[in-house]
Amino acid sequence: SIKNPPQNPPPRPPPEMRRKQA
Amino acid sequence: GPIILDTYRVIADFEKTSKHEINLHTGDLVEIVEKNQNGWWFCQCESKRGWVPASYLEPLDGPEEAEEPDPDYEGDLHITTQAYQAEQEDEISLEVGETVEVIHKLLDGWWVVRKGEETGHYPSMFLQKSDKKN
Repeated sequence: SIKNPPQNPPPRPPPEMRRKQA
Repeated sequence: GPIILDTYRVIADFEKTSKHEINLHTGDLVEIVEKNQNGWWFCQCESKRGWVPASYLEPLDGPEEAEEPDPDYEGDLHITTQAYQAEQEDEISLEVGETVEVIHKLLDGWWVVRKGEETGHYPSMFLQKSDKKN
């Protein structure tokens, strides 16, 4: 299944990750 | 010689939305087979193989910032290949065929783009490089 990546955009980073980035 | 795959740690639970993805649990360790610019990475975790979101992973040896490409405030021209309606406040809504300037190509597949005065995150899989010059 490496040949067909999902067609929908991936999820945004989880909230706790974004707090770290900010 | 043997191929050494990058190992990443899962930072939040993820439930798959299509059969080509795999579920993730916080703390899992996964090996990355292929990194796609759209933010989906192909990985293997124990006996499972499938696509996972890069946004839910962090490298074993420290923060990811070292890997992120630097922003390009001049802007790299791209055209939207699909419309998207912003769902979060730091995102931007655009229609098909709009020309935008890509400022920051983040690994999680959500690039920071500028359209006139407005900037925001937009899915990189809906953007295509434009051959027009600035």
